[in-house]
Amino acid sequence: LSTGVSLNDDLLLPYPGTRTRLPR
Amino acid sequence: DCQPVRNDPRNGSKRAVSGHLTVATAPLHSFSVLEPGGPGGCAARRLVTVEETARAAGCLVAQNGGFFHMSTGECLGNIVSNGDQVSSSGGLQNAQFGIRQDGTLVTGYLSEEEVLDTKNPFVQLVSGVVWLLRNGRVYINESEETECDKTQETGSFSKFVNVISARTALGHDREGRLVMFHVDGQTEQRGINLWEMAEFLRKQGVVNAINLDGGGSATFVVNGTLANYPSDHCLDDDMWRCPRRISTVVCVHEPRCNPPDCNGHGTCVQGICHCTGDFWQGADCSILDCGPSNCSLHGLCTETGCLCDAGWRGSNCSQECANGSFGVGCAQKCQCENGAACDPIHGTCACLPGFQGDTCAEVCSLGWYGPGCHHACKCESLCPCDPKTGSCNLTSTMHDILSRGTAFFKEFGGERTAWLCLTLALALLLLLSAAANVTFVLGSRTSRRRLDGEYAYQPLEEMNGELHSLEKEQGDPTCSIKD
Repeated sequence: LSTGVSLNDDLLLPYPGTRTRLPR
Repeated sequence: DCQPVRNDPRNGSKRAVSGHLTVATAPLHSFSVLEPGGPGGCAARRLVTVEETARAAGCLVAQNGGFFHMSTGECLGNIVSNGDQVSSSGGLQNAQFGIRQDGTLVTGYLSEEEVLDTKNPFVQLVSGVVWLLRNGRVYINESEETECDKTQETGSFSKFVNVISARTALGHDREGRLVMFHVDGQTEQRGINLWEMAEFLRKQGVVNAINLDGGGSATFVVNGTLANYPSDHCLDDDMWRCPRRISTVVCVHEPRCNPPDCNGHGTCVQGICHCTGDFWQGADCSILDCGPSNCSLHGLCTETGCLCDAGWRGSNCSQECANGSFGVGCAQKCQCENGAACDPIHGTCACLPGFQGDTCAEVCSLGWYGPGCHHACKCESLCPCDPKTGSCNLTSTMHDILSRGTAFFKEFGGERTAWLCLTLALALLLLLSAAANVTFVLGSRTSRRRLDGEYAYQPLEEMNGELHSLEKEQGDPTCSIKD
């Protein structure tokens, strides 16, 4: 058994793909 | 009635989750934020498994760390790994957890200036999303205010907070122990939400904590071996779950020294540098210290002890060279004569009054006096003064002239003043001699007159053992000698 490659299918993201927040 | 009650796992009712709580004492020495695959991983935007990063770094326990861009591999937020800042948020406000150089644990929101502080810089720093616990109180609502742009991200951020999923967190308790936590899960099916995680940590005595990357990123590794159930399916066979290739890692290891080699001047034992020799000091053995007096300000502290300046000696350079020696290590002999003092640093001679020259071996030239003969005589008669005091007393000057007659002629034979004084002295001696002779002659005549002429001069003469005819005539020759 070797370490398989993840499907990256369990996504838990705090922000949408395109971040719009500005630095403060 | 025969059917059992079945709870919806998403409505807050009790359900089982599995996870691990890791507590690390002395986190300054036993906790690190690691770049993916080792130093330079953020710059290279590497994505590797936690196992791979943890094995290379010798982690006892490791979890996934900060958020990252899944397609580009970019490390997100502020990342300081073992003293090196490898990623910056650019002022974007998210929850931070870090350790400063002095061991201070920092949780919360940081300005860019605080992140870049150089007086007490961060040695470890990682960014999360949502400050779960602040000083023992759940702080999620306030975090949403700070970390969420309500106009565009509310829906996404709210779901992130409230959905059940695999989670990881990082915080500390009141004793300053670092706490790592993870639970397994699958988004919307298993695991816990952030409210549940915050409350659980609070009950475990955690007082400050932030949320790190979860979902399929949640990975827990013990001694280099995967020790949890990740939620991502495997590409080859979705019956299996595979650990995701992620970015940064938070790692608990055996206590290490900073720097690990104690700057080459000590041995690291359980995170504490034991410095070699008697003179390397400091937590990282970087300070040379030769004791309270530190070479008495008369030397340089080296790893073999005090290296004394010229003129000083002793283990802490507190003793001057003994009279008669000078220089580095008092190794050179002074050449001073006539009671002159010797400078312990350069060996120069401080002459007593009346002497001059490098070694004070020469007496003052006529017309000069004092220490080193630097003062000119000021006698009205143009005579030389006393070479020691500068006194113009003639008697003492004459005495000096006579006692140093040879030197006088050699050194000052051509000088008018010197000749004048010598002439005066000789004239005085001549007068004294003449007076003595006159007195002697006069005294002799007076004595002869007192004898009334009762004497005769008889020259002694002996020729072949026969006496002179006159002696024969007078009989006993010895009796003829009267005077």
